[in-house]
Amino acid sequence: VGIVGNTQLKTFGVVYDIGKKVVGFCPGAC
Amino acid sequence: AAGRGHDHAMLRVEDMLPAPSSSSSSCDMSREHKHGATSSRTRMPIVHRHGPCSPLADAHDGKLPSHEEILAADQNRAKSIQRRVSTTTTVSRGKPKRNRPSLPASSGSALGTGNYVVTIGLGTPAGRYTVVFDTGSDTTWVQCEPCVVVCYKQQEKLFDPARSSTYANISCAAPACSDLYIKGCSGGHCLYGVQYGDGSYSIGFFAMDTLTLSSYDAIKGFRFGCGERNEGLYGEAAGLLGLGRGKTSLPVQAYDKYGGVFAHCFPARSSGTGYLDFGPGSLPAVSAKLTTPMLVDNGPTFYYVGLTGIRVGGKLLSIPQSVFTTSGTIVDSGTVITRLPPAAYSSLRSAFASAMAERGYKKAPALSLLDTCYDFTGMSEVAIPTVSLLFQGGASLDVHASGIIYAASVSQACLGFAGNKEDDD
Repeated sequence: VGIVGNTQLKTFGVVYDIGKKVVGFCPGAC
Repeated sequence: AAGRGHDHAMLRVEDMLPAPSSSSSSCDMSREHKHGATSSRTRMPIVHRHGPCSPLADAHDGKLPSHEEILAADQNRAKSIQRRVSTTTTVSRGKPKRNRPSLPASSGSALGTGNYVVTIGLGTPAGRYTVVFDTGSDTTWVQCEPCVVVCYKQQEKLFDPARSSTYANISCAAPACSDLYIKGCSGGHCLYGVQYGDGSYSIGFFAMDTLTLSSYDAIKGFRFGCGERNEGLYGEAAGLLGLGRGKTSLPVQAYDKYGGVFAHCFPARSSGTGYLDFGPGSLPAVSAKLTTPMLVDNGPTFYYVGLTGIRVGGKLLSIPQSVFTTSGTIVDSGTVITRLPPAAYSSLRSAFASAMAERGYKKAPALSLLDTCYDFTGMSEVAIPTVSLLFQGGASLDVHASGIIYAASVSQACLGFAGNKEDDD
């Protein structure tokens, strides 16, 4: 399996919505 | 990162060095990242486990892990995830399920040492515990008094159930006991077990107590592991916060309260502060073009997404779709370095190295699993090609400059991606 790791996620707000079954990536979140 | 063009990003060399090298710098905790809550959101600060903001930072006695150790541990985690995914997908493809008294040997993943930590409150009155933040496993646990068998050294006091007025063990007959991947029974009390791919494990009573996430927000009857036998590579953290998709995870247990929604952000520098949010208030900034489907049929625990392509310097690499669909992709907060199928990594590395060569940057020796490294000695700022990961539905993750390069030192700054060994890993 490919894995997106935490180094590449830096500064993104990564949103998990288990009910709607979506993952979101918001740039510049922190 | 000072700026970003279409095909390149500017990165200040002094900003490249991650923990542990920059651990002598001061903590940059902004006011907005301190504990807090709004009507629809609970926010907790996330800090790098080895950075200056970490409550565990004083515990290391100057003995921080080397980059080789961090990357070796990361490889353990990646391998154990791949073993587990291979097991679960094999089962879902039609292998007959046996009536198994024991569960898969690996119920979680190797922890690695590059993880981030958050501080939770547990019990009444609440004690504070700094725990590893993990979207790649489900069950939350902390080391517990009286630590019947063995505990590793931790920075904070052990959680003592006898001092909490709201603590209760869960009985073996309770439905909640059935939610565990590895369980047992002792004197009518439900026992949990978690074992990670690097040999680390925790065993103890499966219990419930009040979990405090912020000064304003608590979850009564939260089910967690009260660890009485704990050994492994946990650093000096008090335990682990499980944020996966399984029944015992925090987002699933607190589904009625937060709607199954949470978000996290990791800071660009190890001296910075990120956040972990729970609740629908985490969502407003996410437009449809930034979201991708969570592929829940692929297996339990992990957050699967569909990676479809990669851009380097603004140009789409020529990678067949089958390269990505053969293996699938997960998003994992506990893995440090992104792993790609071999053909995808090879294409990324080639395009990246070519753009760096055009700019005249000098190559440097490999760093563990990172094979594309550069010597930036004497430079204050470098221009690196942009890297974007493209997902099903059109979402694009334009990797921040701080996430493109993983630097051990100024003279050894590497492309922060690695390839899997096999196409179907």
